[in-house]
Amino acid sequence: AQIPCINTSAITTYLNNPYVRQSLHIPENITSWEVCSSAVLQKYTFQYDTMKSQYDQIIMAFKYRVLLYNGDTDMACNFLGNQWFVESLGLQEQIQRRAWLFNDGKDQIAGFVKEYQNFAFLTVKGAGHMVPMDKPNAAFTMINNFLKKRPF
Amino acid sequence: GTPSDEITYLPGLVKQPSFKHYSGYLQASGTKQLHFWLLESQSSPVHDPLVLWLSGGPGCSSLYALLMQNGPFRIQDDGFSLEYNDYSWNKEANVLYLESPAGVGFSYSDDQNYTTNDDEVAEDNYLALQDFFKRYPYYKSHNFFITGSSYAGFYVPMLALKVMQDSDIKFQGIAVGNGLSSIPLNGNSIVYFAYYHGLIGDDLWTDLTQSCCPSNNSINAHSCNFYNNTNPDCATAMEQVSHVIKDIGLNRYNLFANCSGGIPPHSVGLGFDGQKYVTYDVDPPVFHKYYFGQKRRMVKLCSHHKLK
Repeated sequence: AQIPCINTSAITTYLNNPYVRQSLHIPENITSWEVCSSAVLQKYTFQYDTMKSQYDQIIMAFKYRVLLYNGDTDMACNFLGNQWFVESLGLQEQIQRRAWLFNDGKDQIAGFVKEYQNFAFLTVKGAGHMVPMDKPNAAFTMINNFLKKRPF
Repeated sequence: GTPSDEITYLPGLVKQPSFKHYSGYLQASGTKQLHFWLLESQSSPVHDPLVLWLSGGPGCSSLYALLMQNGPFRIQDDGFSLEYNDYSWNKEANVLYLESPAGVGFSYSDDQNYTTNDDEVAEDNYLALQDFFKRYPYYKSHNFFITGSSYAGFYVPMLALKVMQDSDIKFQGIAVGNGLSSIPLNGNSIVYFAYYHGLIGDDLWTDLTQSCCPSNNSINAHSCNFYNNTNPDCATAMEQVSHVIKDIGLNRYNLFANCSGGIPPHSVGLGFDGQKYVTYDVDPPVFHKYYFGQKRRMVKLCSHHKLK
């Protein structure tokens, strides 16, 4: 199975190189690596329409931090849908929607963020579905701030 | 780490990394073995948090994220050389990539049964995680985060609920990138996204709002139902939206990027011989309702043709 518009030939070639497979301790009887498995997708049963109840439970524990981020040019899982989803959770806004920054020699606007208690919804400006590939510096700044509990 | 899992030499690198990394298998339910690749932090592996990364699909490999997105190595176009990524997420975190569910990438099941569902994936991911902490027990003392993207927007919170019950794990939180959180909200919002990005014109927008919204004068964020509207006029208009987003050659994963390989030959829905073709691709189940509905209608419309 191929991902439309995404070139996966280099990674497919690399991971099917016998020397690479040996380095990764992949048994010889394992079939070729492919980026997505159509067999898995075709046999998959989608049980849920939404993760709202799951997020409600995580939030109600009052001790776990959540970051939802979206490259804002993605159409597979678009930012607006996730913005609506976050709004549907009914969280108390803590910090108003604002620009957040990364540094590429000078401070630049990386996107926009809205923060609630233990919860942030953040966009990455000009990034698509694969945020760390499209905007590596901004993505690294974002995840590092999140993991270290620093402000965005 | 487990010595038998350690990667001592990775082909394609001019210089082997200064950090340790491990590749092996974790036991899930039954005969399922999930492949992992653990990359120690480049800063302070003893103190830095442990971050699990899951990819979506369902059916797509997290090694794509490792080798093309947020991992320390970037595969070059020749399919052999690797370059280092200055913005790797393992610069200040230990990152564990898990290929899940069984059947994805190098993960497998001895019984070759790859039928699964959301609940089962959550359980298998949790079992694999427990096996990981058995094999690498010192990570139990590290802060632990669950992250992922796309359809992992379902995997991540579902796994989080299980991990929350496990007091042995220092679970801190979750991060989801371009995740699927709600199929209806994603399906509805993409129509606004398309209109406000100029992908569909005023005529189609008018058709959509007249047939999918309760009143022409109340177009706001949640008043329209584009996703599963039973009005046939709405469904017809939505087929056109779906066609623009999925079929004409736009890169749906990054609107402003080119489509690798160019506009797909089936984009117009007709082959050179005049026949219509049924196409299949991998996506989050965002457009399933309309997509398959559209294909069913196409089959009806062209029943006198030979379908391929």
